[in-house]
Parts: sequence; C-alpha cells; structure tokens
Amino acid sequence: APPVQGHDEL
Amino acid sequence: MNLFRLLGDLSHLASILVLLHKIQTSRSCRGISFKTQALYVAVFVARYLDLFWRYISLYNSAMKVFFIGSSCYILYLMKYRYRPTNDPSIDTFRIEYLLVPCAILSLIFNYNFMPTEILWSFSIFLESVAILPQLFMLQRTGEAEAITTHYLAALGIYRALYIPNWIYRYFTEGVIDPIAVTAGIVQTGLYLDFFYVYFTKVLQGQKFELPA
Repeated sequence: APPVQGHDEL
Repeated sequence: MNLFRLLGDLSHLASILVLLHKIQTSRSCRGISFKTQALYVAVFVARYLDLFWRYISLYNSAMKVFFIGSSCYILYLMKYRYRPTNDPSIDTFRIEYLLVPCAILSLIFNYNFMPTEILWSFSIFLESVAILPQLFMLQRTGEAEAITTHYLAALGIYRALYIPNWIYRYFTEGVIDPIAVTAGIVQTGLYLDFFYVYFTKVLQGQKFELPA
C-alpha cells in the first residue's frame, strides 16, 4: 500500500 | 529530498516572500484574492498540524511553521492593515463549489479512513484548486501588476517542479503517491494558460493583459 509512510513532502 | 523538490519548495517560499513584498511596498493588496489566500490557510492548517505528532526533519518542520504563519499573516494584512485596498466585489468565486467536492473526494480517496488522513487528502485536493478564485479574479479584471504575476509564476513553478520530483522518486525509491500525483497534475494544469501569457508577455517586458 502506498505512502502513509510519512507524508514527507510539503 | 531531491533537487526538484528542494527547488520546488524554495519556489514556494519565494512566492510567499514576493507576495509579502508586493503588499508591504505598495501598501496594498489590490489584485490579490482574499478567498485564495484563505483557502491556503485552510490547506496548510489541515495538512501541517501533523507538525505536533509527526517529526520528519528540521527542514520539514521549519517550512510547515513558515507556511502556516505566513499565510495567516497575509490574511491579517488583507483583512485589517490594508483592508481598504481589498475589493471583495471582484473576488466573487464561490468557494463552496471547491470546499464541498474536496470534502467528498477526501472521504472517498484517502490512504486510511481516519481523521488525520482524511484531512491530509482534503488539503491535497483543496490545494489543487485553491488558486481558482485568484485566476478567476485575474480573468475578470483582465490585467495584473507585474509583481502579482511573479507571485503566481513562482507558485506555479513550485507545483510544476513536484512532477519531476515524483518521477525521480518513483525510479529511485519506488514510491508513488497516487493522490498527491493526480491532484498535483491537475493543479499544475490550471497554471498552463497563465504560464503562456506570463512567458510570452511579462518576461518580454510587456504588461500582463488577457485578450478580451
């Protein structure tokens, strides 16, 4: 599954 | 972090500094849509409040604080200090046509059905269309001060740079964020007309004027 890994983008 | 994203973020930062510069030096917020600025506050608050529970880097946190703080400050300038120069009669876009669909979309498309993730999706969708009241106002008045167009150009370039950033991340990290990518492509698309006039007129030293 895609990026709940952090939302590291602004 | 890659160069595209860094330059994109710096362009975003620059756009806000240009807007603040325009307001402070002309002592006026003429030509700026209050509705668009208010939508940006909603976007930043909805997305960046994770500041309090998710630490990514000092860079990330500092930018979040800056974007929330500066967007609120711009609203304050427009609503209080330079209120007489703000003309609501030309800022007529109905923002409920943006807020309601974005709220519905965020309930359908999110990575996890929980308040923080729904708010994140909502902010991504809302950001993609938050510029519409401003572009609508530009369309209505048919012209803009050069500095206002520099603000919009920097904002558009920020979004455009996120696209190569996603392509780069796909190939180097194997990550893909379908919600952010879809909304980001839509958002960049909204700037295409503006970019055309900006690059063919303003950067050639002419006035920003839309064909009648």
